[in-house]
Amino acid sequence: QDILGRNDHMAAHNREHFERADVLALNLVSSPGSGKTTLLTRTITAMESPAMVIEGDQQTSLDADRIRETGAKAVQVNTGKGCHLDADMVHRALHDLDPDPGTTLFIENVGNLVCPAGFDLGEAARVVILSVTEGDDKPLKYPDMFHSADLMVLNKSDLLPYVPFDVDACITHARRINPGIEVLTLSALSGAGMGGWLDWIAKRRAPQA
Amino acid sequence: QDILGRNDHMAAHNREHFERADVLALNLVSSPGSGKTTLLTRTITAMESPAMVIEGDQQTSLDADRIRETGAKAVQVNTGKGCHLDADMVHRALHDLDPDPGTTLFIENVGNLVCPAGFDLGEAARVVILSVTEGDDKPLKYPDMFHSADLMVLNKSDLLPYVPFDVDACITHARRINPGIEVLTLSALSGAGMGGWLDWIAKRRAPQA
Ligand SMILES: Nc1nc2c(ncn2[C@@H]2O[C@H](COP(=O)(O)OP(=O)(O)OP(=O)(O)O)[C@@H](O)[C@H]2O)c(=O)[nH]1
Ligand SMILES: Nc1nc2c(ncn2[C@@H]2O[C@H](COP(=O)(O)OP(=O)(O)OP(=O)(O)O)[C@@H](O)[C@H]2O)c(=O)[nH]1
Ligand SMILES: [Mg+2]
Ligand SMILES: [Mg+2]
Ligand SMILES: [Zn+2]
Ligand SMILES: [Zn+2]
Repeated sequence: QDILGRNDHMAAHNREHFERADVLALNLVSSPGSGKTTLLTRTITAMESPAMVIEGDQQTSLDADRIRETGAKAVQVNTGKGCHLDADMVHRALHDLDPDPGTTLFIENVGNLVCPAGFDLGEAARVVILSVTEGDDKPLKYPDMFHSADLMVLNKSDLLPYVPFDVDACITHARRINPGIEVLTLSALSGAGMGGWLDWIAKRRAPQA
Repeated sequence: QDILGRNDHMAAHNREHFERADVLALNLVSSPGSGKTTLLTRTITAMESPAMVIEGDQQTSLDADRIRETGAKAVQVNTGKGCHLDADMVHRALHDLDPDPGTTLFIENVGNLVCPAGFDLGEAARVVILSVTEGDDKPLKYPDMFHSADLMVLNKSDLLPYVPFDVDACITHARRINPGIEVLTLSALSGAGMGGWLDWIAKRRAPQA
């Protein structure tokens, strides 16, 4: 309650930073291993405009290292026993990165479908990534996360032939929890559907265009 | 700190309950959608001895319903915004279920690879389920969970042909974090490897046999 209040205050401060600096901040949330880092490396490689990443993990800099292999700058935040990024951590990382105007700043949250839901980081939009291997009932079972998201990305579409995942049922569940949620289906591995995702980012970048 | 202290006290109380009642309590932890419920339904159907389940989820009784379809008794605990089961919740559910001697009590924790690590429920053993779709570096990135587990089950082995998962690398990572961890590989969907898992439960049931 008090923690959330302080977080919201810092989130508002971050949001001002981002708007003044003309930086598009996107908060990527998902379970462990849904494909956030794979999607980001593929996305950054495909984007022509500049990108930076704030990487959140309990331990290691494995994800930040993967991002850096694309040539993009990444800051790794290690939360230790902590289960989510908060606005304070993002604020410090933001001052480390010091992004130029026109940069897209991707924030990869700790792999966790529960705790990050309640922590505004100051992002322009929140993207929840659900892999088709996790099951189509997840929007109902973890509603706070799907309620708080602007876009649901269904990843690992290449595995659809081998798993009992009903795409339509999943979208219906997500819309019951969050009627306005947008949905994209793609495979970060094969590249299928990446065009739609890049278009979505571009529209968020320049909504008046 | 204080929360953990109170939890450990209740966990010790649960552990006494289980031992006095000759109930084998197993705490199943994993990311969302790694296959806990699917594995449990398959396991209960295959077991000849009695089984009961404490189901933990933020919302819905979808998992408890799936368990009940096997004929086994299940109690659904909804944690709301909570990110893990604690010893208090298990204590209350245990008194609801009132298992007979010789029962195996499976506790399916909230899908979360972070927060449940720190909460002893009074279990005899903790099983972490990692699906091969999540990536082989997870033991390094979420070390507390793998450090706290007695057994790692690699699930969805049927998908190995279609995903870049290195089983040996994953086991090496897990043993670096927890040298004594046991490992089983199986598919809850196809049934491959189920024999080894049932044997492991039986050995925990009657270690002197
Ligand atoms: N088949 C398939 N595998 C994928 C796809 N995207 C990612 N993967 C694999 O899924 C595993 C996890 O991918 P990551 O990108 O590390 O997932 P993550 O969400 O960043 O994981 P955390 O940061 O630990 O939460 C890796 O083995 C990837 O190669 C996909 O579209 N299809
Ligand atoms: N291919 C394949 N899919 C599986 C396997 N086991 C489970 N699944 C699928 O994985 C999805 C998630 O399975 P669940 O059993 O609901 O996973 P869970 O760990 O109980 O999920 P939560 O309780 O929400 O954390 C479902 O679509 C299952 O059918 C497996 O061995 N192979
Ligand atoms: Mg990652
Ligand atoms: Mg389940
Ligand atoms: Zn500032
Ligand atoms: Zn938590």
